[in-house]
Parts: sequence; C-alpha cells; structure tokens
Amino acid sequence: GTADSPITESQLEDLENILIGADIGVETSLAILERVREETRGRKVLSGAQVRRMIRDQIGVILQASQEVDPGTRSTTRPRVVFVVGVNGVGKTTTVGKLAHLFKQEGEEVLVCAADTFRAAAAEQLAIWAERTGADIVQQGAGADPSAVLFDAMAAARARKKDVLVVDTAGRLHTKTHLMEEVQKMQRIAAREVEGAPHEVYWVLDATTGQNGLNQAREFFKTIGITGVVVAKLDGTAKGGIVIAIARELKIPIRYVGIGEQAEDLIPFSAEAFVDSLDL
Amino acid sequence: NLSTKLQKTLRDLRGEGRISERHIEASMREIRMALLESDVHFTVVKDFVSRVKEKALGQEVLGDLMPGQQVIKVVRDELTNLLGKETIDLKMSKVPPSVILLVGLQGSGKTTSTGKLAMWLRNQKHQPVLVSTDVYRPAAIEQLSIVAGEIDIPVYREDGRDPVQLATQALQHARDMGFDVLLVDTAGRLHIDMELMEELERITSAVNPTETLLVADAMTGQDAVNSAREFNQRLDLSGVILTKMDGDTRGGAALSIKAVSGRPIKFIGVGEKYDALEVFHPERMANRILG
Ligand SMILES: Nc1nc2c(ncn2[C@@H]2O[C@H](COP(=O)(O)OP(=O)(O)OP(=O)(O)O)[C@@H](O)[C@H]2O)c(=O)[nH]1
Ligand SMILES: Nc1nc2c(ncn2[C@@H]2O[C@H](COP(=O)(O)OP(=O)(O)OP(=O)(O)O)[C@@H](O)[C@H]2O)c(=O)[nH]1
Ligand SMILES: [Mg+2]
Ligand SMILES: [Mg+2]
Repeated sequence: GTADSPITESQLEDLENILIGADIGVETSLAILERVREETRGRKVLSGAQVRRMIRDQIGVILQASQEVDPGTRSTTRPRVVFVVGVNGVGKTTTVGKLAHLFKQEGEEVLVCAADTFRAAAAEQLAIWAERTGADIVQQGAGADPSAVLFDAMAAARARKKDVLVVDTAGRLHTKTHLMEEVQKMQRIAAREVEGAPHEVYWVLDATTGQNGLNQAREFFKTIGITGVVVAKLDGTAKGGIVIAIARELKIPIRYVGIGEQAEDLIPFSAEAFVDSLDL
Repeated sequence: NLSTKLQKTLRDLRGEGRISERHIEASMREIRMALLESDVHFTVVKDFVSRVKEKALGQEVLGDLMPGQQVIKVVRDELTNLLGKETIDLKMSKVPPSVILLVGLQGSGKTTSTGKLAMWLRNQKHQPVLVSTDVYRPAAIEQLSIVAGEIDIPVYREDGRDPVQLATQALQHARDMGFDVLLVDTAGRLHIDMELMEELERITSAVNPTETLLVADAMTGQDAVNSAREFNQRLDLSGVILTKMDGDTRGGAALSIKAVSGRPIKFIGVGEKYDALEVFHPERMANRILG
C-alpha cells in the first residue's frame, strides 16, 4: 500500500530488519518496536510513514539524551590533554591526525604524542600526520614505555606553551587486562602533570563493528572512562548502529564522525544526520 | 546461553514422541536471537533457521538425549557444515613463485597477517618474500619493512608509487632470486570505492595470484556481507583470514562471509604477534557463535 495505508506485520518485519541490518542489535531493535506496538494498542491504526517517524524519533531521543549529558565545552586549562583510545585498527592514529588538523584550523597550537610504542611504524605514521597538519610531535624509539613518552610529551606541551596535546595510543582489545591497565597508568601520569588531565578521552569505534562494540564500550567506560565517542569509517556502507545501544546504556556523547582517510574527514556528530543515514 | 535456553524451551517435550511444530517455533526464535546477537547477518540467519527447522522437525525425541540437546546438536552440526567441513590448505602454483594477495577493508589486519602468513609458510619450508603495494597510508610501506625485519623475512622495496608496477617488479624479483612465494600486501579500501577496487583487479591481472585472501575483522557486524560479496565478485577470492579472534567477539561475521561468498575461512588471527595465526576450525567457530 502507500505510505499512509495502515502498517502491516510484514512491514514491521522489514523495519526490524532495517534496524538489525544497521547493527542496532536485537535487544534495542525489539525495544524500539515494542514501544511502537504499545503506542498502537488501543489507538487508531498507524500508517507505515507514522511508524517510521516514531522509530526515527525514538532513536533521536536516545541519541540526544547522551549528547545532553555533557555539552562538551572545552577545558581552558593549558595544555588541554586529549587521549584517543580503542581496539586495534579502528582509526585512532588517523583520528589523532584529523583532530590535530581541526584544532590547528581553530587557531590552536597542537602537540601530538606517539604513545603507541608497540606496533610497527606507529610513530612514523603519526609523524607524517604531524607534518601534514603543522603539529609538533613527541616520540621515542620503538619499544619505549608509553608512559615515558607521555611524560615527555606533557613536559614539552607545557614548556612549548601548547594549547592542546593529543595522545595516540596503541590499539588494545578490551579483554586484555594488562593493556587496559597501561592506559590507566597513563591517565594517572597525565593527572599528576596537568590539572584535570586527560580532559578528554575519545574512544574510537569502527563503524563496521557489530555487537562487540557494546562490550568494548562497556569495558573502556568502566576501566578508563570515556568522555566522547568517535565513529570512524562512516563513509563505508556500515551504519554504525551499535552507537545507539551504547548511547542508551552508557549515555556517552558522540563527538565526531570519521568519513574518510584525509585530514579534513572528521565532522561533528549530528544526531539528526545520523538518524537520516539509517534510511528508515 | 543458547543451549540452556533450548533446554528450557523444550524440557516439556520429554513425554512426547516427536519434536512438534509448536516446540520448533519457540526454538527457532531462540536460535534466531542467538545468531543475530552473534552478528550473523539477518538474511543468513533466516536461511539457516529454515534449514535447521527442516532438519529438526519431526525428528523422533531420542531416548538418551534431552530434546533441547537434540535441537542444539542439529544447530551445531548444521553450523559446522556451513562454516566449512574441512580445513583447507594454501594453493601453490605449479611453477614458482606462487603469489598470495591480501585484501580487505581498512584496519582489518592485512599488513600484520602478511607477516604472520610469511612466518607460517617459512615453517612449512617455503621461501617467502613480501611486498607492500600500499602507497596511500602514511608509513604503510615502512610498516611492512619493519614487520619483515622483525620476522627476518626478505621484503622487496622500490621507490615507485604505482601499486601494479610494484607488484609486478616484486614478482620479477621473486623469480630472479628464487623465492617460491610472494606475499602482496595491499592498501585497505572500501568495497564501494570503484577506483581502488579496479586497482585490485589490475594487480590481480598483473601477478596472477593462486590465493586471494580476504582479511576480515572478526568483530564486523551486519556489514560483513556487503564487503565480502563485493570483494568476492570483483576478485574471485580463494579464502578468508578472520582476524582479532583473541577478543570476545562471537564472530558471526564468519558465517555471513562464508554464506555470501562460499569461500573457505583458512586462518584466524589470534593476537598481534607474528606467530598468532591458527588454522580455522569450523566446529570451534560454531561453538563460539552459538555462545
Ligand atoms: N574510509 C575510512 N578509513 C579510515 C577512517 N579512519 C581511519 N581509516 C583508515 O583505517 C585504517 C586504520 O587506521 P589507523 O588510524 O591506523 O587505526 P588505528 O586505530 O590507529 O590502528 P592501530 O593503531 O593499529 O590499532 C587506515 O587505513 C586509515 O586510513 C575513516 O573515517 N574512513
Ligand atoms: N589483537 C589482535 N590484533 C590484531 C590481529 N591482527 C591484526 N591486529 C592489529 O590490528 C591493527 C591493524 O592491523 P594492520 O595489519 O595494520 O591492518 P591493515 O589491514 O593492514 O590496515 P590498513 O592497511 O590501514 O588497511 C594493528 O594494531 C594490529 O596489531 C589479531 O589477530 N589480533
Ligand atoms: Mg594507531
Ligand atoms: Mg596495512
């Protein structure tokens, strides 16, 4: 039928598939559709268009709730310290480069710290980003203690009067306790060296990640604390819907979205644009 | 977990002779939920559930097995079969050197897996040489050179910026120097990037790989079918390496990828070190997906 003829069970199934296909997850999808069914009970019959609108609104409400947890006003402490964390290969180093570019464009003096001393050519990769974006870099040789590199970077940021220090960290699975403890140690060091540091802990999620994204977010949130989510690789075909489950449960604001591999491919998160992209 | 859920759903079946339609419907819902929670694509789940339903319906309730155990056995067996009943070797060319091409989305673990596969091949008494054709990612070529150094395996490096030419020159080098396997690392790319997918087609034509392996992240969700389908249609994959299996992802992407491409999962990555590569075991993966 047309968009305003009454919604059928089969159309509801199609909607469930769109939600699940977007990685929103079974539990969240069913909860959303259950709310729709509640609304339709004892009320007038709803059309397909009305149900879609209801679903979009519900998702919008979930996302807005976590955005409002913290308006994201920047700390005025100098240097402002930003950690970028996440599991392996999600786009952290590239995001550090993009943030350096963004902050530079906003008139800030940027220092980046190559605290991934483990993975082959991690520091070299960040050094190229520093050069591209006009940021300074503090790095040490491969195998150095990440905390030592961070300590150096904090001292350099203060000495060189930098506005912001962005710290690239090694990819780490949230199930590896010793690696999660490594970031906790870095947090303690940062806090000792600069008041309130790290002022931001951005956790990067790869948009192609499925339900495991929720496990990751829970563990990083619990062990390290996350002040903002960055969803990378949204220029692909994946919808990144797991952020809805993450927003619903953990109420962490989504700060940025990565839409490509170049310095300018980082844009502020918009709940409205995100909901539109779900093609509901 | 699914096993206990099915036991509960079917515990009142013990008195009856056969697994009835009513019991099947409830069980199929549980199975569908479990597979979706494991990230299996919803179309793959639909097919899977209808196959299992067919197998389970009408089965006599075996005397020694609980009905729930019986259904879970049907599910586990079917899942294992679909994931690939047998482990599959790497195909070598009759005339060396063989070429293995590693492809996939950004960040999936290709460069690391190139190192792992090289170590694996050397342990199997091959003489591998590596080349990176990733001229895009900052320090990508340097990364593979460092990997090669860490595992003491030769790497071919040239100043060019043309991936097809780099691969071609590396192959010639492999021939001249008597290496019997050339591993070609490629840049991560989106399956919807037409230009870069064509580049892969050109690399393929130039070096004729006997193995084109899709390197896919085990935590990939519903999108796994999209990328796997496109990479397979373009390149005719020979197999898959599923990486980051040392995490706690249930790995339903394995079933999605296998279902949509028909290609065997040959290896899994189980860590960041170069010895962290294991042969894929379908029955272990089935248990993991079922949670
Ligand atoms: N298409 C696309 N690719 C991205 C995006 N962000 C990062 N990438 C690519 O993803 C790959 C991995 O990026 P990295 O920045 O190295 O990821 P990482 O999290 O630092 O990886 P590890 O340090 O190894 O854990 C690279 O090929 C990047 O170019 C994005 O928003 N879109
Ligand atoms: N824990 C774990 N990490 C892995 C595994 N395989 C690769 N990695 C990590 O994943 C990250 C990305 O690996 P790369 O080899 O750089 O990925 P890639 O596919 O070459 O990335 P691009 O070239 O940018 O597309 C690195 O941090 C690797 O150490 C694995 O099996 N387990
Ligand atoms: Mg990195
Ligand atoms: Mg690579």
